[in-house]
Amino acid sequence: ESTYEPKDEL
Amino acid sequence: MNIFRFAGDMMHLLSVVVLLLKIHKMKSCAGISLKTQELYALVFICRYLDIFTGFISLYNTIMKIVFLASAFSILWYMRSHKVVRQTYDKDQDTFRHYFLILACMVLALLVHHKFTFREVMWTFSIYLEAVAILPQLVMLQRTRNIDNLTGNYVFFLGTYRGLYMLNWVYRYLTEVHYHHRWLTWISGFIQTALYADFFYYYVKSWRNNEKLQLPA
Repeated sequence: ESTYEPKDEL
Repeated sequence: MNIFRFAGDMMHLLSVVVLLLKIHKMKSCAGISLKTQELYALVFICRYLDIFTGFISLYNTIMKIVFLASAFSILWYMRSHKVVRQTYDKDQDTFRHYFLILACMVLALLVHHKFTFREVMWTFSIYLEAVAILPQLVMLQRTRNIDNLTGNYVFFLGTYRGLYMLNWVYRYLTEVHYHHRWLTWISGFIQTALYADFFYYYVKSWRNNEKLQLPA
């Protein structure tokens, strides 16, 4: 699992 | 970005525009819960902590700024504007919203995907958003005459998260790397379910061409 997961939802 | 997500965002934006329209043009915030508005401001602050550090898209950044700015201008109007603040019905807005904040914070500290400051704050914002509408719903139930703008405001707000749920289903089916954010899904489902009762009466009054009124 990646450590950085961008939160692209508002 | 899929159509459900975009439509959801537009509904969210529309709800804010409708509320600001009511406040700015009619100089009235009658029937609007200040406590719900305070909770939303807190939701946006905690969720958008990455606004200056984590760039995703221009759309994303602009929307974040719009939501933050609108939330604070609504608070300013309701608290400080000399005409608008007098239309705020404090006696009807009695929900103990600090308990919601406390409960959501405790839950976020216990149930989260990752134990980092930003992640816990983000999780807190998700939980708090799910229940932030409660003071408003209680206030609506007490208000005998709900004006159209207030009714539409709550309707758009409910539709927004409902569309987000369709967006999650769509992303789950189409994106290989879309993480299984069960935490968001459960919260989003609860958030939408809270509106079920309101939706029922909203649609009923609309079909019968009557004024919206919730049963006490």
